[in-house]
Amino acid sequence: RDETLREAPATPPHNLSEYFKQFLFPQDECELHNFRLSFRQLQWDKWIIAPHRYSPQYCKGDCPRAVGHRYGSPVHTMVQNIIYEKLDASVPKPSCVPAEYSPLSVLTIEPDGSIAYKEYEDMIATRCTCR
Amino acid sequence: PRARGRVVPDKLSGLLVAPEDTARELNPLLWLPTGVRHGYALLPPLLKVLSDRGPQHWESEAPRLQPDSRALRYMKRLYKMFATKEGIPKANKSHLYNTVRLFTPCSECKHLHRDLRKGDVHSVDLHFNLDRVAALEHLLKSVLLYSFDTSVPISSPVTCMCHLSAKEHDSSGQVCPSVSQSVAFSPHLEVRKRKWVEIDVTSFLQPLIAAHRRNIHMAVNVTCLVGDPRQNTKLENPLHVALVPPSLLLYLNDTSEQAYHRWNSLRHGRKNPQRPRQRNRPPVDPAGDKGNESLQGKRASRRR
Repeated sequence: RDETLREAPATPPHNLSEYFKQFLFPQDECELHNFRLSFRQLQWDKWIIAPHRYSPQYCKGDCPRAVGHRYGSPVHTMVQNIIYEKLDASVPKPSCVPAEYSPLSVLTIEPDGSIAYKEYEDMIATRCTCR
Repeated sequence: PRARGRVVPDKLSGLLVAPEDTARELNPLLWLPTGVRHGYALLPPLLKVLSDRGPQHWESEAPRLQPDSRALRYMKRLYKMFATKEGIPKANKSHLYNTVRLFTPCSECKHLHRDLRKGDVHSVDLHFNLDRVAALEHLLKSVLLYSFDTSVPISSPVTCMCHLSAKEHDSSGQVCPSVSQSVAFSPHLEVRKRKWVEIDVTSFLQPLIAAHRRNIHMAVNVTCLVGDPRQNTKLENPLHVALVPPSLLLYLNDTSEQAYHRWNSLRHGRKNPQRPRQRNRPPVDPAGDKGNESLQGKRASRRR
């Protein structure tokens, strides 16, 4: 930080806010977003009897530079960020992806007319992270 | 295998499984070209649809056989017991099954329905096609589900005996009963509470399912005795209702990758890295001050 300040040109106060913006968390920071769909929209309601609505959720947003403490990201994520910023911009920035999921129970009519109740793993995103 | 520490079914054996078994395991309707088979093998059948065919496919797909309305009503009730409105499995389920399948007997079954008035028994010949049971779905419990019309009052106590016998087709095509089992139940108590009577046939079906038998052919005789079994009892049909052929309910534990394993999530919860680790306190030395001394020593050494 001292180095950065030493390097930084003496900037008049009104640019200072610009200068510090780079350390703030991005406005559209990586976070979990709501999304609800009904199987009728997918025209699957003929064979999926329940639930009527399904909220898979999704992760979207920019990953801040200091991801460690906020997202539990591994150190590799910050290394990848430095590579992107200082060495090779063709290396992608870390992405905002789901870190945890919860299961979903579905009741379906099978092709042979039998009825199945099944519980599937990892069908609803519950937490996001940067990787 | 995923780092979740879950007992992952051995994918290699999955790869070694004969194609027709794999086909049975993966929804045969969604059978993928060989090139991408294994890449999609882990996608829940629900989503293979999405990855494999667009919505237009569903219009052209052969119409699904419509299930029996009573069976549908039963399964909707079961769904409400096991999951919330949003479809989240309820945590209070104490058992290990993550799959329940209900089969109604095939339509072409003969229906031996002799006159019940003369105290005869109700006998029916059932044929269940269990092709939908995947190789990785292990049977935990199975019941025959008789639905009753509860508007009929049942006066005196009734005990019924259900006799099951599986029919094997031997080489000459002759049908010979191979496994048989008798199960007692008292509809008097059961029917009053709800429209269904469940007859546990787990021990009867277990060997057949374990042997990957998918065409189950069985004869079911229900004999009911009215009044106190110790006195003279009459053979008659106290229920005065036409017993419709029963459905077969299988409670299964799907051990595949995409199925939800509640025991695993419980175990996973215990190993949750976020949970603060128990700080290991130095063992309290029962030797009193000598113990303190050593504690002093320990503190000094730790400080060093």
